Amino acid sequence: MFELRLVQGSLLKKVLEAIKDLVNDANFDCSATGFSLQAMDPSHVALVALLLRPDGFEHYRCDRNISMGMNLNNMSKILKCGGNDDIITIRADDGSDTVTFMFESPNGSANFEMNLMDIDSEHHGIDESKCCAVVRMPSSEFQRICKVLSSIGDTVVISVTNEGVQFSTRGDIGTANIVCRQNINVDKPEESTVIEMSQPVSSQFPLRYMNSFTKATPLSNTVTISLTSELLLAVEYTIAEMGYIRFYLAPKIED
Amino acid sequence: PCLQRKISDYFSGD
Repeated sequence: MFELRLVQGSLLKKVLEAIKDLVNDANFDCSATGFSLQAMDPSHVALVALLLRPDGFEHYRCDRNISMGMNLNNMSKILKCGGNDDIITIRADDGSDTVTFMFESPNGSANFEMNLMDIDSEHHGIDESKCCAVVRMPSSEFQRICKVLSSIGDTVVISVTNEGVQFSTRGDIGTANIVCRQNINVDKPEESTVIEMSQPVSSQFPLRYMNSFTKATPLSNTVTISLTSELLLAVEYTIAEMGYIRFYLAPKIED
Repeated sequence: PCLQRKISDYFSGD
């Protein structure tokens, strides 16, 4: 049997809002490590990795590892049936082809049963060692930059140098360049921009995906953007001391 | 012209 109880149910709603437009169907893996997910978008350009650790839940019981295939739009519909302040319990019996969502509030409770799906998916090994530039900045600022740039062009070039991180785009009406410099705010660390770099790196990415990633903004005040020497982008939002949601995006390369 | 790489170019599946 698998059962988890999340007092701050709104957190799970925010997670679903962050990934449901990027990924259609996904396996939620339940194990001693936590409640996790790894899935690619239908075009296989982006990968999302989610982890919610057991100690973040009021109750977490996982008798044996199970994988629950869910349509994320349907899961989102069910989560929207609960109130924002509700406690959410998710339960699945061994061998069952359904999962139960229970919403509790001081006024009562509600149960929803959703059919599970068989989904073929591969688990991908993620090598973090090739990281050559890391930028941590306010998530709202990153969201604003992606939105502004997508009104000008379709592709963003992200360049990290000693000067800072530059986001550039070009389109029919002209070009746009936004530079963020390192800025440490001791009193409000969440408003800082921190750049760590072993070597300058520059790579370009489709803005459509970047804007999709920023739907995770309500989960965290800060976002961490990493570029590897192979020009792969990782965008990470931490989830209040219980885990993270990470988006990986493959670059566009000059042919 | 730019070529969009695939995520599977970067990760090893099991």
